[in-house]
Amino acid sequence: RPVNIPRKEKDFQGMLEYKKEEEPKLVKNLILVEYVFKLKPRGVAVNLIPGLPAYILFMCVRHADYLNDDQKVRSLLTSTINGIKKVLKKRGDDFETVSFWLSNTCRFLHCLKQYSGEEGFMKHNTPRQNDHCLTNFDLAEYRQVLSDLSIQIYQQLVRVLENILQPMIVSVMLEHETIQGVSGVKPPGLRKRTSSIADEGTYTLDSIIRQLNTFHSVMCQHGMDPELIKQVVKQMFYIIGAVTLNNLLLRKDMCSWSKGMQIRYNVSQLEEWLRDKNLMNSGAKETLEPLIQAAQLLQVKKKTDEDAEAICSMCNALTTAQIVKVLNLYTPVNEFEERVTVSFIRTIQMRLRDRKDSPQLLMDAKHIFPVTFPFNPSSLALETIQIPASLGLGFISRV
Amino acid sequence: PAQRQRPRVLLKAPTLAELEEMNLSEARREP
Repeated sequence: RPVNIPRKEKDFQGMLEYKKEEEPKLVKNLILVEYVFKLKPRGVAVNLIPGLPAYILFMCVRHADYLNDDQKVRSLLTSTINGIKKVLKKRGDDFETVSFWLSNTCRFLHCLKQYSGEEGFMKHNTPRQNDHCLTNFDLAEYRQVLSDLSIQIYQQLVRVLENILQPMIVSVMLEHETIQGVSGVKPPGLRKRTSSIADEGTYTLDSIIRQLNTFHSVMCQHGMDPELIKQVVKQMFYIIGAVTLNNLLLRKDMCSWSKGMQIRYNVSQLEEWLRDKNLMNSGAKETLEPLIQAAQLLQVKKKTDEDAEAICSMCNALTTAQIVKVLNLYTPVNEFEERVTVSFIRTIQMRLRDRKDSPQLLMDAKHIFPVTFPFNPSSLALETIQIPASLGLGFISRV
Repeated sequence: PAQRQRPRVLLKAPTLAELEEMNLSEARREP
C-alpha cells in the first residue's frame, strides 16, 4: 500500500487516477450503488458536495485526457452512460434516485463544457479553473449524448412525480372541502362518486403541499440546477391543473359556485407555495390559468349579454368546447343560483364562433414541456475535492 | 501566459440508440 503523505491542496491538479482494469469497480461503486444508503448512513444525512459523483467522474476523465489515452476516455464515458442507464432501469420509479442522477448527469455535462477549453464556456472560470481544461480531446459529441441522456432522465422524473401526484389531485383539488360550510348543501340528485382512487378525505391540500415540499427539498439537496427545478415545478403544476380541469369537465357534481370557490382557494395555496419557494418566475402559475378561468366561470353571473361578453373576454385560456361544457354542467346548489339557460349558452357560442381554437375538450395531461439545460458553471475548485471513504473508492488517487 | 489551445482530437461518440444496441448485442452474446 502506498504511504499516504498529506499534501497541500494547491499541489493537486484536480485529477483522479485509476487503473484501466479498475474501471468496472469505479463505475460499480460510484454509479451502481444505492445512494440512499451511501449518502445517509444510519439515517443521518452526510454533507457531501452536491454533484460529487459528477465531479469525480470528470476528474477521472481529466486524468485520462492528460494521459492522452483516447481509449480510456471513451471507455469511461461509455461505461458511465451505461451505468446511469442501468441504475435508472432498476430504480427508475424512485424519485430520489432519478432526481439524483438527473442532477449529476447535468453537472457532468456542465463540467465537460466548463473545462472544454471553448471560450464561450470559460467566461466565469478562475485562472486555476482555466488551467484545468481538457488538453487533448474534444468531447463535444459526448456532450450531445449526455444532453440526450439528461432529456431521457428528465422525462422519467416527470413520469415518477406524475405517478405520485395523480392519485392525490382530484381528491385534493376537487373533492376535499377545506372551506367549511361553503357547500353545505349538496346538489339535489347528485350521488357522490365512488370511483375516485382515494376516498374523500384521504388526501388534503396539506398532503399535496407536503409532497411538493418533499420533491423540492430532494431536488435542492441533490444540487439540481435552479433553472431545471423551475422546469420540473412548472411541469408538476401543469399536471395538477390539467388533471383537475379534465375531471371538472367530466363531473357535474364539480360544477357549482361553491366548487369554484374551493378551487380558487386551493389554487391560491399552490401560488403561496410558489411564492414561498421563490418560484413565481418559473411559469408554473401560468399553467394553472385554464383551471383558474374555469373556477371563475363557475362563479360569475351567467345571465345577460353583458355577462356573456365578460365571460368571452375572461376565458381566453379555455377552448370554446370547455366553456360550453362548464356552462352545460353548471348545477345550482341553492335557491340563490340559477341554471344556465340554453339561450345564454347559444349567445356564448355565437360570440366565440370566430375563435380559431381547438375543438378539444380535455387537456393533454400527459404533455411534457420541452426541457432545456442552461449552462451552469460551478465555482468549485476541483483540486479541493476530497473523496469520502464511504464511497469505497480507495483505489483511486488524487493527482 | 501562453494562449490555451482548444483540444484537438474530436472523440467520436456513439448515439444513445447505438449504445443501447451495443449493450443488447453484448447481452445476447453472453450465455
